[in-house]
Amino acid sequence: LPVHPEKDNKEGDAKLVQDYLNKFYAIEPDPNQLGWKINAESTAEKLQKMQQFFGLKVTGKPDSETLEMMKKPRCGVPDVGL
Amino acid sequence: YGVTLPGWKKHKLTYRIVNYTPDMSKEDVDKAIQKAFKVWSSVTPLIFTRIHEGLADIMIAFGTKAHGHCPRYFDGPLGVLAHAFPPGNGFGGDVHFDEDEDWTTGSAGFNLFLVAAHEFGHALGLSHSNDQRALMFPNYAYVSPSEFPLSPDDISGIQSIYGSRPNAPDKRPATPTSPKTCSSQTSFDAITTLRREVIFLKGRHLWRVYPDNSEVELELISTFWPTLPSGIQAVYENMKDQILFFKGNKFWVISGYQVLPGYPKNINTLGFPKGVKKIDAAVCNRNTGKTDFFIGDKYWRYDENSQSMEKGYPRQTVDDFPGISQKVDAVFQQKGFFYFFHGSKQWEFDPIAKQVIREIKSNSWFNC
Repeated sequence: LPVHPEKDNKEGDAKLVQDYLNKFYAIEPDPNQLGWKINAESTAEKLQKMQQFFGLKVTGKPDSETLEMMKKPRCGVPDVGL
Repeated sequence: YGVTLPGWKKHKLTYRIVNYTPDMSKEDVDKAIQKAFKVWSSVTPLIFTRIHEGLADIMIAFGTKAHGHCPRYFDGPLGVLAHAFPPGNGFGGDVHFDEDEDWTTGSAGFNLFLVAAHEFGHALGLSHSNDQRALMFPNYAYVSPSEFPLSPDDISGIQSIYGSRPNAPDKRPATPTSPKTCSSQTSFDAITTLRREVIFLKGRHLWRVYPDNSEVELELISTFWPTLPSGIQAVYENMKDQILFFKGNKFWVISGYQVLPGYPKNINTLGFPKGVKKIDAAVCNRNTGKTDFFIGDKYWRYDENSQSMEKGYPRQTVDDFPGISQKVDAVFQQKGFFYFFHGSKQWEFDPIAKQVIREIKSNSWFNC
């Protein structure tokens, strides 16, 4: 039976979002501050940061506009945390 | 803009091209890289020298997926195109391009010069900017390589690290390719009235002319309308105090400083057939409320009242506008006359007598 495209899309989108946020919006631990416990940001918080950076509606949710932005070819340097 | 401090402690930097992409000739790669460094050296004291052996400050290489000891990896075609590291030892300053992309010198694929200029911004200490007009904006956007790619935001950013270029005429961020107002070769992308002004568009700039007095102002289009792209191809003022801007198959409607929501839209929503890909010029005849769209040697007529394209079009431009036989770059209406522009010439046309009154130089409105 063919996979239900809608479901397949959702999983693909979730993976896209996770990969994108891990790659460009994860705060890289500062080696000089080893030992300090860093609170891991939630996906929603990272998503909000990304939406703010790109001037999108800050919803914290992977809406279609946000997914569209994530699919654009881009530079591999993170947008935050350097 | 954002910076990753500290920048390089010296102004003389070396670079080395470690390997090449098979997509382009070696000569084209060398040229693209050299031109990308020149973008930054033209607005800072930095000097870039190429070396062919050993360790340079900025090592440039093409790789795919996991490549060498680089802590980052590429992801195949599209997605991440390239990455770079901030100034420093080891990987510091190095730039890597994803060989799985299609690297070109033009608008197809990804333009190596544009991506390199962006990555060299990182290699010099800039991080990403959230200004969509900036070269340091993270997403790829093609801009004609003939245009200077740095926005004022990029220039302020890099000069905040290295200062401006010694003996630059003044300290303001400069856009070296500002068009010359009184060059005999001046031509325009598009022209429109805007209430009592006439707006002449060219690349990223516009001139505002007040025909009733000799004032001429040169501005960046983005100063008024930040979300509009450069290189607008056609523009006109309609009967509702709005301006319509056209580029490719898209158009924007602007009222005052605001782009109306829901735009850009596709030009086929105006009634153009799918085959029409762009508009050369447009003018709304304020006496008839009809807008003429000029494309190649033909024109369409649009009724602003019924908001629909008139039947029986396109027609040959020269049939209804005798004497206007060249492609129309731009057109606008002033005191009843139409002014058709092609290259450095314009023709004053009387739509009632249906004849050209005279031929004039394009920059005659600038009181040169």
